[in-house]
Amino acid sequence: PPWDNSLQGIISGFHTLAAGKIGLCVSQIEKRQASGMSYEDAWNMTSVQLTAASEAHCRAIILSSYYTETEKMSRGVSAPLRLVLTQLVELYVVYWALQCLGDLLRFTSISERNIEELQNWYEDLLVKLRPNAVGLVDAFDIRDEILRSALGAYDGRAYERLMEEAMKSPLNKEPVNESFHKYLKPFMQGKL
Amino acid sequence: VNPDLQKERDNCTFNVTELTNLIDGGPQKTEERKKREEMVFKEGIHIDEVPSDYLSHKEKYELAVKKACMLFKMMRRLQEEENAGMENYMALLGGNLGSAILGDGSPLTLHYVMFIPTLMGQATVEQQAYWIGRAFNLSIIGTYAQTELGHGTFIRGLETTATYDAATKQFVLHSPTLTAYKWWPGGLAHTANYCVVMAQLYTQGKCHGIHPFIVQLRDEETHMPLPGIKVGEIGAKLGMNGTNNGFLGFDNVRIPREHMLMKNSKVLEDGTYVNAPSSKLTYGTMMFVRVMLVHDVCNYMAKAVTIATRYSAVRRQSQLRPNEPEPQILEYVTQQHKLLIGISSVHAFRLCAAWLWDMYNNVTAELETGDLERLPELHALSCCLKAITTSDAAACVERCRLSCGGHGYMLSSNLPLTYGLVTAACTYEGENTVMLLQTARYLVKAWRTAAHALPPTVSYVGLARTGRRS
Repeated sequence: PPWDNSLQGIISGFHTLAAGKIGLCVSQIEKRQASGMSYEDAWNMTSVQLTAASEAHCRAIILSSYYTETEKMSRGVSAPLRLVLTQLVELYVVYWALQCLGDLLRFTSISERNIEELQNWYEDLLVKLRPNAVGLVDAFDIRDEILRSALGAYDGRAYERLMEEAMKSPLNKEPVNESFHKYLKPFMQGKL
Repeated sequence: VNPDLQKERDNCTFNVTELTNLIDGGPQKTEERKKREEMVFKEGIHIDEVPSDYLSHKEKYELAVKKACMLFKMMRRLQEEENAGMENYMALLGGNLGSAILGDGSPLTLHYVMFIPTLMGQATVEQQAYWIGRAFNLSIIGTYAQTELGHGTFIRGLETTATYDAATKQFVLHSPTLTAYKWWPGGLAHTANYCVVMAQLYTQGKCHGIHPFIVQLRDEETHMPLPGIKVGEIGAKLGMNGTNNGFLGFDNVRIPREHMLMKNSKVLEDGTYVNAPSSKLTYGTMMFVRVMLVHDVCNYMAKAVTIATRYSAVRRQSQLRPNEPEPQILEYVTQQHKLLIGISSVHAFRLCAAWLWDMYNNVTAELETGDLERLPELHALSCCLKAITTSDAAACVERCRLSCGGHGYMLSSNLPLTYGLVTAACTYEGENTVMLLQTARYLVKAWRTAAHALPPTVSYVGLARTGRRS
């Protein structure tokens, strides 16, 4: 089928890709069996392709369930939030299309022009989502006590917290560590 | 609040609370979660006198046990005060709250996540009545031992034997070789005193494959290992050093016949073996854990992207345009590329996990009525989703660490510890390549039977084959 550069089109492309990979694995196994290999050996020889087929199947499942579940979920939310949720789905789907370009070129009718459009779409989405990046992670609503991070605390005092944490190092409890007197000093004074 | 971060919050175009409520499942759920968190942190169990990073391996374990017990004590008190169900507070021990208190894993996790669920799924009603109450009260601490030193996901290859002796009505558990030693289970080393052990069942001279047995490992009073039990810790690991992973060997250890979990298959007093309706039923616990794993990695990813995104709003670096001050690193499109795909992945996996959880519940309900039709589909799905979500999550956390430069390399960023926890999930409950090959087996079968009606998640295979023929 002709390539459709919409969200549904890309997801459908992933299904085609996954089915293509599975089909190819089956025919590889059959070819190897026909050449006298046992089924088990043919399976083992094809296993790199088999894991790739499994991954493709899983990508298709994740993309389609993310898309359909977000569609359902978005019905009851405010327009600004719906927009952001849709942008996130678009970003995810387009990102994975760009990640899997080789496979899509192999198994679907995606063209160079479609790919260029996808790249531009992706970069536009980054720009659109950027103002909401902090809001999006704030919405995960993870307390500082759970985050346990000097860099990620809600108040953004990253440098102050890094310094506070550094001061907790046991080495900072004394100005001179005993290893200086024991090892370094004799060495430095040529007494070793 | 840092002014750059505040500016970001001021410019946000949507209502953050609305999204939080949506993620939690409604405003009431958000309120409940916040209340639960408030109660837990009010106790101060999470506060360390000395940062645990500077403790020795042994001290880390002792601290983890102390905190796990304090957490359990608090959980029991809250349960009594609020008259709330256990499941409400089970959440405290897993997920975000648990890892907040027990940073590098808990020695009691497997007790709740695998020991109790296995009893619920594989024990008879009588066995459940005897064991589950004691397990919930923490009168006994259990774990689940399947993997062996020389054998992983391929459970048919396990070597530990359980041979039935009809004369004494006992099973004899034995590790015939070093490779038969159980290896990995959390809590096994010095915490648990009971264990569900997967072993090859022999009765009347015949092997009937792997079955679950509940085995006492340590004396309930002294905690000393029982005769014939060789148990200890496997040593320091890349991460999860609070989980007390252990090894376990048996030297002809005898257990009563009633200690075989007999909900599915049975051994009668005379040694007669009664088969389970499906050998696949023993996979139930593993599927449950894999479904839970997808939930867990969402939490880890959410933490990592929160840390990296807030840092990227605060951190300034280089010059984007001549004669302008250093911009926030969030201004760089490469940084947005690293962070925003992580944020969208959290939402993708969260929704996918909820969808998988619904499917798991439907299929297990069907199992209760003897309908096993969708079990292979669920098994295939849980395998590949476990593999892809854990590997994507590990990549996401690592990307977040890199996006914070050298500061992300500090343990105080919590990104290295989070990476240790996530990358462990790529290995436990089935190494990812093995998981993908299990799914592949199902997909190849689906391709070959595509002429018949296929389950929903692989229906596209049938369509593709029809298209190819035409």
